[in-house]
Amino acid sequence: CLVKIPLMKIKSIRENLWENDMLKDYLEKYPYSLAYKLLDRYQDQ
Amino acid sequence: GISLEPMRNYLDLAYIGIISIGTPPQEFKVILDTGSTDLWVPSIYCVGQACADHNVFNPLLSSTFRGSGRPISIAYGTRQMSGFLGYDTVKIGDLVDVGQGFGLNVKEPGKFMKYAVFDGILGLGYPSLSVEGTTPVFDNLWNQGLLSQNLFAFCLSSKEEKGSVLMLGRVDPSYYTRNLNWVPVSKLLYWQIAMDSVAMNGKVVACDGNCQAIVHAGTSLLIDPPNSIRGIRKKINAQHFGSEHIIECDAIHTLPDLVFTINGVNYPVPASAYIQQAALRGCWSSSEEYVNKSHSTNTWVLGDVFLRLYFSVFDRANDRTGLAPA
Repeated sequence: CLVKIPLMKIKSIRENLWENDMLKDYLEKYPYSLAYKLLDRYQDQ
Repeated sequence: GISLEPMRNYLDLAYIGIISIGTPPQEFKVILDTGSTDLWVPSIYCVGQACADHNVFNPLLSSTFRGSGRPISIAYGTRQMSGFLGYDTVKIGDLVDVGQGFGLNVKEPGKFMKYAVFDGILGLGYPSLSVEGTTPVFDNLWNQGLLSQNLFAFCLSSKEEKGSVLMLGRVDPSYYTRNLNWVPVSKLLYWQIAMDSVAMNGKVVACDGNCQAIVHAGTSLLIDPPNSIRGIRKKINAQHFGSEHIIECDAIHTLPDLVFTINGVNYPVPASAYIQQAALRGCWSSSEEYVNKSHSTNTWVLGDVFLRLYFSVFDRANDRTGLAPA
């Protein structure tokens, strides 16, 4: 009756980008504000 | 088919499960994500370095695959997945989901996917978010009579490898203490609920008098709406860094809990949880750029930071979420 799926914690893209010194570039290029703009539009519709 | 899942944030996906697709099975590491609804994996038709580093699905090797020829596009928060729709048997744990629709990715959403440890995403959001005409994995499991109850639950561990689990069809009470506090879902898209307030040191610092929060397994951070960040940032003396904020790591020992009140119940989150420590960066994400817009969402995202502390149940039968100390 109960199905358990084991999950593994992985290194995130953020951590990998940080280690490769690319995080700042990424955040400048793809800020969260884009997501919020989309969310607003989506909820309006 | 087009699906829009704006809250999906690739950057912080942190928990994966193993599923297989096809006959014989082809294995994939997928993010189990309540902030989206579709299943997609890279395919052999995908070109580029990002796909080369991941497992790709080969429909030619599966005797149960049915192609639709239908192009699909899934727009996430900042990027987009493009491919086509196919149907095949998906195995998740011991459950065999026959005729499951899924996206075969032909173009990875950006070269940064090269840095992703996972291959694809399995969404557990509401069907209204999914690509039109497809049935999400969880709905198919339920429709095919494979689950005893129409719900699933997450227990997320902070340990690197083991201890985290997704429960399907029933809840194991040994994973939480006290009682589950149930909160109705306010919008059947994400697992979105009403939140009463966010407080520090007994004072409300955000979400004064009600706001919305998305209970979001699959994204690692607490994300606060842009219009609430200023007060909290001031309180913890965080400095602006791109669209995020950084803070001295020592502050972890002195900063107070953030207390989320949901349906009259307090859920404290200590600084050691809400400050992400990696070298000298941390804190939570926001978008200053959007603060001054006249129309701004007031939706919080309670990601893995929150869900590592609180066991979470996603009850599709009653459209409610249950939370209890993990």
